[in-house]
Amino acid sequence: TETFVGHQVLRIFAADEFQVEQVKGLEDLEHLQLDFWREPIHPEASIDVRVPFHSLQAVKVFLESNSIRYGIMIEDVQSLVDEEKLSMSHNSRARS
Amino acid sequence: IATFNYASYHNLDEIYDFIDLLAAEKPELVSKIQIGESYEGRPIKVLKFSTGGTNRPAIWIDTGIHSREWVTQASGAYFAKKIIDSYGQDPSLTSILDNFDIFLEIVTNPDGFAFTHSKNRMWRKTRSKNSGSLCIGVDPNRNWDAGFGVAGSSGNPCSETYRGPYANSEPEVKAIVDFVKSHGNIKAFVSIHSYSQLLLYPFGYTSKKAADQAELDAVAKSAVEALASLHGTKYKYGSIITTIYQASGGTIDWTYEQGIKYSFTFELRDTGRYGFLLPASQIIPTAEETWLGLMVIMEHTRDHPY
Repeated sequence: TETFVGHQVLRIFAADEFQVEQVKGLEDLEHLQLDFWREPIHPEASIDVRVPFHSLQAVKVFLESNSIRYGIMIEDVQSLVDEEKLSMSHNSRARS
Repeated sequence: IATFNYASYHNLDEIYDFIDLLAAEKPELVSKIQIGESYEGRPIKVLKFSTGGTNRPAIWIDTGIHSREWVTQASGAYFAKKIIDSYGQDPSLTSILDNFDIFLEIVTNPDGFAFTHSKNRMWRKTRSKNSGSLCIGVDPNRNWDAGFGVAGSSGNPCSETYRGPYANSEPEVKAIVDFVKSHGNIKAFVSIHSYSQLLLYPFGYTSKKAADQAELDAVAKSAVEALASLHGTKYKYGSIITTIYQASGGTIDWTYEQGIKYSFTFELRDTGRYGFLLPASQIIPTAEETWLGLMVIMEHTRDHPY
């Protein structure tokens, strides 16, 4: 079973088309293993991307060095997944 | 059915049990049909809500084609319950069901959904093997025969938006295609995704306007207003290509080109904090508000025969 410990979801705000293109460039770097939840499209639309722990530093350095604004939407994906599992197991116990 | 917890996420077995139970407990209103099998051999089940008659016009609703968007499958279960409870109580839904059948496919991508529960919570695609690649799966919302293969999908099997080798290559897509064609009288088709808070209509693969753009736009406007009236959730609406991005091979582009005028796709709520990993506490509010938008589309379909 794959876990997502330390994975974060970043919400990126590209200021212009050039920055959108810069973020699009990240998609091609397969070793980063980025999972775009919302694709880079145009500056008005925020971009959401799940970043594995091993790529976090590289991605954040890239964004900051290019003055691309971002925030952390989900601090730790696995903690949300764990909450889901807990909620489901409580539910099944209640039914029993 | 009374013990089913609509406010919790459920795995495939539980949802399929729910479908079976619903058909068993309300046979006068609900039946289940199997429209095909998934790549890994799971049944593809659809609930049919009908008050009788043959070859009635129909409304199609599907949820969860992108397996990891669990709030959509959970909303689908809520819609099933809502239809059952509203018939005979809510005059509007009653009149819809007295004139139309409603088909509801709660788990549109059963292999992917099972995979999200067992191996990889982030799985989005189908589970078909791709010849010549180690990467698995096809984006079932790029696999339809509407601008298949043009810009707005990927030819790389490792991409999350891989279109597949050819249109309808995925049995999960082909099953719906065959069903829609053989039915021949579907008047509205609503495909429900998550997230981004959007209500979209054709087209996605081309910038040409749908012939019914003005009407679809007006319906979408009314639907998002109704949706927002419950919890204040704000949606944008418009054609796929102008509102989000170019996406080829999409579901509702194909249904529209098949002559199903009222073709829409929802992207459900996003609080800005969770994406599609919505806490279970948000299932009911999400489903409740979406139901209001759905009702507007179904009422418009009922009142504007074509």
